[in-house]
Amino acid sequence: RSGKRKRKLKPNCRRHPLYVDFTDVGWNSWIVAPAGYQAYYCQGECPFPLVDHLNATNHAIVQTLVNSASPQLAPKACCVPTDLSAISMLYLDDSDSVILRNYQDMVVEGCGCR
Amino acid sequence: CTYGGQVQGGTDQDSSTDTQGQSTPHRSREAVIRAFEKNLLNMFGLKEKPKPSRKIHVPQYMLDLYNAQTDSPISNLDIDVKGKTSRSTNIVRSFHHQEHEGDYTSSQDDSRQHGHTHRLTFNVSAIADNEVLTDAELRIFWKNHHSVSKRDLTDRDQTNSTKSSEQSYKHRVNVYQILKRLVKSNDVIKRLIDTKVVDIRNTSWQSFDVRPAIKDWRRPHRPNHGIEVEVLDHRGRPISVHRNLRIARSVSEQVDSSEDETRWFQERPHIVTYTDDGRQKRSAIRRTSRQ
Repeated sequence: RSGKRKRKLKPNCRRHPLYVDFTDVGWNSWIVAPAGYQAYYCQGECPFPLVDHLNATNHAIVQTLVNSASPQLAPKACCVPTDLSAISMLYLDDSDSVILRNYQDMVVEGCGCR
Repeated sequence: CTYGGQVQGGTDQDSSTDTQGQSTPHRSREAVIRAFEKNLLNMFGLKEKPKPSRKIHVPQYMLDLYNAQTDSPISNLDIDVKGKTSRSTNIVRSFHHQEHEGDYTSSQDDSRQHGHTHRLTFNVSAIADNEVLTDAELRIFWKNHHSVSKRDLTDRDQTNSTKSSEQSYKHRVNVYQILKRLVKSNDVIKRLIDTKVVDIRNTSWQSFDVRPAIKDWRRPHRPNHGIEVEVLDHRGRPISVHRNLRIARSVSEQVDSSEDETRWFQERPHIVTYTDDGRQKRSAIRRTSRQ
């Protein structure tokens, strides 16, 4: 009523879909499988107070506390991947050998404030 | 927490010098893409984008391994190769043997075919020095060309059910590592690295342990003369390798028939290596030290 606008709530830190398509970058000439994969990314706010599902570390809680008291002293905690998993890739190399390889930390399984 | 940084090998220096007459944004975008691709390839352990030949066919075994991997959740970096190796493996490579001109089953004077044996060469130099070899197998397709029918077998079993009759279906396959080639006699010095008894009535892939050979070839200054395959019948007499083993193309497969070509690529011998590049251990150590 006093003309104050409602504070726009920014979404909390969470996982968002991000599909990486190897065909789009022309890598399908040597990557046999997969054609692409769901990598995901983390985005969102780490608001004070940090709730349990935001997987915050003790340090992130302290940093958020300091930020809430004085934003000049410390920035907010970051929304980052906290749990990652591997993917398998089947590809060809210059010598025409076929390679199956597992790559770690390729898919975001969980996000959190750190 | 925002992505405002530049890609490594950024383009600020390039933006002022536009010698090609191209627009600056276009050039900088190209440079960013190149740097981005370089970073990605580096992450994949590659120096540059591979340019494989178009004729390459992926062995069914590798596709099956890949499908088995993707069907189960990947909890760690190890590739699940049950029964092959108990040690950790995160890279599996498949190498086809190197084909040479005139390498067909009909040519008796073929330099690759020596009496009743056959020599195969593989280039396994793609295995990086930092990778630890956990296992290696030579996979050869054993095909029952004689079509021993069930009726034949039944008759045969009924008339002669002795042990020797059953044994006549067993052939021994010996796999040797060629240590040295003698130029004058065209003979070789070799060592036996694996042997197996195969039932000739079956059509299946046969696997032979060739880890000793691969380990030897990876040592510096050790020549790779390849592998020799020999087949002995139940009495220990050598028989032609080509009777059952798919070692070389048949004459009919020389002609440009895509069906024959595909069949040959699916049945041709290959070596499969299982290695570990130690990345999982390194990241585990990093995690422990961080904690």
